[in-house]
Amino acid sequence: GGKNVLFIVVDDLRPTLGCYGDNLVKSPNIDQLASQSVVFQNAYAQQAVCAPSRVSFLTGRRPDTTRLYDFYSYWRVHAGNYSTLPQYFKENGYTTMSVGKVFHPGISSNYNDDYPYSWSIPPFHPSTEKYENTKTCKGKDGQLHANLVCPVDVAEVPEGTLPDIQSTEEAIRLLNIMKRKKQKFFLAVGYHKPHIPLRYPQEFLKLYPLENITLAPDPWVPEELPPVAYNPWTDIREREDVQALNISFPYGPIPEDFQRLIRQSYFAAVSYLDMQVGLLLNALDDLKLSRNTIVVFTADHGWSLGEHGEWAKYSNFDVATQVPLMFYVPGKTSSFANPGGRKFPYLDPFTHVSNLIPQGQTKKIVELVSLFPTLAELAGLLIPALCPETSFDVALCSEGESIVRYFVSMEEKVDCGGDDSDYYQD
Amino acid sequence: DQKEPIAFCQYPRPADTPQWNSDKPRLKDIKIMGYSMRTVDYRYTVWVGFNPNNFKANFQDIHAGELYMVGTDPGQDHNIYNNSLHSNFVKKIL
Repeated sequence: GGKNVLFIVVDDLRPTLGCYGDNLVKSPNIDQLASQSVVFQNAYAQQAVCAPSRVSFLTGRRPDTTRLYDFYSYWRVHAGNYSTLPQYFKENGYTTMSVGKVFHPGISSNYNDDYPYSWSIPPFHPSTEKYENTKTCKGKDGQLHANLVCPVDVAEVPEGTLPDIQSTEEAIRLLNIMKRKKQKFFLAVGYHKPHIPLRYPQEFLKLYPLENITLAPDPWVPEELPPVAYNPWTDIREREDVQALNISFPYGPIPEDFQRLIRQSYFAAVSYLDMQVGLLLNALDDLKLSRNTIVVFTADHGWSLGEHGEWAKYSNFDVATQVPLMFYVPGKTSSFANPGGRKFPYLDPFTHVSNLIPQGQTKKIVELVSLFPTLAELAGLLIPALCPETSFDVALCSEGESIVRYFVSMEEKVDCGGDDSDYYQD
Repeated sequence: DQKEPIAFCQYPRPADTPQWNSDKPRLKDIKIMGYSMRTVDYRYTVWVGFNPNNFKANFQDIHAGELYMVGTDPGQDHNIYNNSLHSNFVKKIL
């Protein structure tokens, strides 16, 4: 008990990461976190779109209970006055803070990220968020466009920075304050990338030469797929560079050379995200907080990179619903850091060759709706009771179960006599 | 702990065929809900009628189904729902 929580949630990140067996993507810092964590290989969101998924895992209720399937209602007035995960920590003595995109902004979180219910201080949003969908991508014509594929020179974009860079800086600033005040905290950091537009510092393109980029293994719409199951990826059709391709609706396809560009930029955006995560965890180490802070890393849902002829979330396919999920729990998934020793030194994705093995992997099927009770248990708080079949009038309960029972502690691992095969393969 | 772990998810649609609002239908336009359950062995989905006024799904009103077996079809490219409708496996799930 008594541990801080650093909750990292990424927008549209499928488990395309080194620690999930991807040989192409360079994610050394997330891999390093995985090497100290329990890694769930089969974790799924409850609905593959931002607001419903986030409200679901932050309240511990499924969309049929939050009654949020789109972006246009606030659960406290539309469904029930449900407690949230950060609210529960706040009510248990934690200082709770939100940086970046944790709740989906807008009416679905009451235009205030559910402050003050969920947060001790007003949530932080990067000042450059407002440029995300504006014309900041330099085209071949030298003009600025609102493109899907958008590598940028950071020095040239408005304010000379990007939202996720600002979020990392703010999160580090808050960690410093918490350390100074010796205050128990729950810090949620929501990164925007690799959500579209794929807008990231252009140097990350160097990590992914176009000749190394393959197409999806199954880039066609399956013959037996019922039309109702297919999503026509309308949001990327609105970007200027995609519009110029004159792709037919609803099935496309996107020309192969442009498919490669999208995949290249998605991977580059993942490495840019990895850099931000690395800087954040490095700061946690610098402040010697990694010895008493639980770190959770996950995403709101995945994203189809051309599989089944789709380029979006918005479906029930695994590529749209599967998420990375890992828990670093000092003393449980990893030994305590030695005094002066480091758990998470920053690793440069441009120079570091990752060969880290995830600390513990489990193939158990788990759901994001289980995050709430799992984090409560890991922090030593009372685990919210399982919800009754109908729970609209119940403020505090969870429709997911704690998944701590799937963790294998360091002690048990040692008891295995050094043979980790069962541990790794579950 | 003896239960087989299952993950559930869902996705709404405004119609049986792809529309411009199929990706993000507003609540009032939702007519169909796709409910999925997945285990380590399979993903089973039924697309059923949905009433946005009372939030009720009608599991008697099946619009389509999907069934993918993880072992032989990890990419979920071969929907065997229609071929399996009368199999013991699907009957057991239903």
